[in-house]
Amino acid sequence: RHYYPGKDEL
Amino acid sequence: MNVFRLAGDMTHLLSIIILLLKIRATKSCTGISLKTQELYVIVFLTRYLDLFTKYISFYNTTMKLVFLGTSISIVWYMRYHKVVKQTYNKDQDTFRHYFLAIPCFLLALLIHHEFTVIEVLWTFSIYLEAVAILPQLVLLQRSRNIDNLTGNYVFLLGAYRALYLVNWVYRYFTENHLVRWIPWLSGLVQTTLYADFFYYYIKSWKNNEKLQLPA
Repeated sequence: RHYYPGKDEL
Repeated sequence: MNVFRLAGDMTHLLSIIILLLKIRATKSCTGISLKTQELYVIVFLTRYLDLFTKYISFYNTTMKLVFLGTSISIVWYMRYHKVVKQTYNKDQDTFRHYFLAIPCFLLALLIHHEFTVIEVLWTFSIYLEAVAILPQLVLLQRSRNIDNLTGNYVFLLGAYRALYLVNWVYRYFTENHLVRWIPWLSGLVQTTLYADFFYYYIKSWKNNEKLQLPA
């Protein structure tokens, strides 16, 4: 999966 | 997930809960800037666009829904609730918040990770969140006495992004040195804007006196 920087945060 | 990010999210959630309780319990939004609350709704709407297209975790989805729901209901209370809307300091809450939103949007068009709608709007939400507190800080300087709940609300709101800064330092050293300038610098600006509020808040707390911001 293309890891989006910071996309797993709120 | 690390303890700093969890503490940050819980601090953020607590700040919103405190504001919602203040408005519901006292049926008053005195000292609260509707402009800031509206900017936060825009921040959440533009940041959580991938809410239904990208599932990250149950926690992530739940928190996004809670933040959207609570921030929208706060704006609803301040705009439409028959009792609460009378207590809104309309004549003091005069900050031109679109003067904040437009430069943030233009900046997001210029500086972003990649030029897609979702990514540009996400970047816009990061820039906007950094300055969204300004109308509220200006209102605090204008309103003579700041009630405890409002002071605690603003303090926790500032503290959450400071915890996120620590979370980013932690992730940088533990997750293959990923560099994320956009949220980092915006988060730094955001936290710095609270610096003098933090100073007066802690001073009033140590001297056990009423919180007063110099005009």
